[in-house]
Amino acid sequence: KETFVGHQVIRISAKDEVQLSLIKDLEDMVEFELDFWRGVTDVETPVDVRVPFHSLQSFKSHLESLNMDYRIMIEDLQTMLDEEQEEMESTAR
Amino acid sequence: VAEPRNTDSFDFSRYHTISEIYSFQDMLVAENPDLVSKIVIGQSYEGRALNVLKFSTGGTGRPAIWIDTGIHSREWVTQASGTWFAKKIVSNYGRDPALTAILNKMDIFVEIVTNPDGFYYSHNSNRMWRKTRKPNPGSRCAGVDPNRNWDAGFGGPGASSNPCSETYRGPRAHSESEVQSIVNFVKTHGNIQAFVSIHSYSQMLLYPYGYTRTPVKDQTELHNLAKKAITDLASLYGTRYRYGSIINTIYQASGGTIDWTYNQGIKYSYTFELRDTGRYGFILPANQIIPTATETWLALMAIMDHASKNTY
Repeated sequence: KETFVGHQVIRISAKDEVQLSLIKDLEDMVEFELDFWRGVTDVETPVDVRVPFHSLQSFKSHLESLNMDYRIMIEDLQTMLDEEQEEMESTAR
Repeated sequence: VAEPRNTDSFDFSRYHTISEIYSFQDMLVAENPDLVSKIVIGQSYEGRALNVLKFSTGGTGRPAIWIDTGIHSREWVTQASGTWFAKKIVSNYGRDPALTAILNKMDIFVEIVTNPDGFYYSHNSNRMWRKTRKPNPGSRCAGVDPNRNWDAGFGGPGASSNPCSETYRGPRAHSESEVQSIVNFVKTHGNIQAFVSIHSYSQMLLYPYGYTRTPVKDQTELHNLAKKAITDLASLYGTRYRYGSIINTIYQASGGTIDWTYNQGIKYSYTFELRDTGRYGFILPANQIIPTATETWLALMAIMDHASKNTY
């Protein structure tokens, strides 16, 4: 079973169209192994992306180098998945 | 695990496995033989039945409404909502005048687990799995995005040709049996008048097109109906939705489900993106299943009511 310890979901907010297209470019940066939960739409709509633990530091540095605003939407994905699984099992019992 | 003995004791407020949902479907049919039947429209790549529940009060070749959930397997609130919708239809028929009127004129088809292989995999191997599970020859990555695999702008911008991408369109249109089976069903039925494909998340109600900026010829009607639907939805808990055409509201997406259904002549083609607003994403807590399904039902009723009063 795939685990997601240390994976974070980052919410990125573009300031303008230029930044929006820079975020769009992230989709092709396969080295980060990003999983876009909510893709690029428009400047008003933030982009949510799951970032594996091993890419986190370099990804955040990349965002900061682009002067991107971002916040951590999910601190540790595996913790949430464990809670979800626990809830499923306890209510089933 | 205490298996529910009937659909009244089925716990809609928690997430269920594929076998629990399939058992629910069989119970619902057994409890309501005059209203509900199960049609197997095909098999998934790994051989799972593609079950569609048919809600019908009789007649033959009646105009129909299609609702599907779970085409992207990790969007668990959608399969859970689809299960709740199925029970709601049975509970409300004969009680709610609007739904009764719809069912006295139209059939309703509900495919709850539209991507069963992906759903099973998301429960047992990878909670983040979105695509189908068919291997891609020559690639280490499996799966096709079933919402990029339809013959509508297939292969255009807004889908990937990389099998490792989450939006991999597949080797050709309708290459996935999960998609081809719906295509066959829609073409054989020939009188589906509304088609609603339900995703999560980001709280949007979308209509075609996604692959082109050309507005659909029914844009005004679809836009106004979407506005009415999200207004009804928001009336319950104030959940705010955006609405519009796919390409204008989110992004360009080629090979999408409702672009194909609209091009088949199914005027009322919509895609929902259910909750969340951005706290939990796909891991929406189970305590939000029923509120999400209940508010979405109001929007679905608006669409179904309009479709039943404007058959074509």
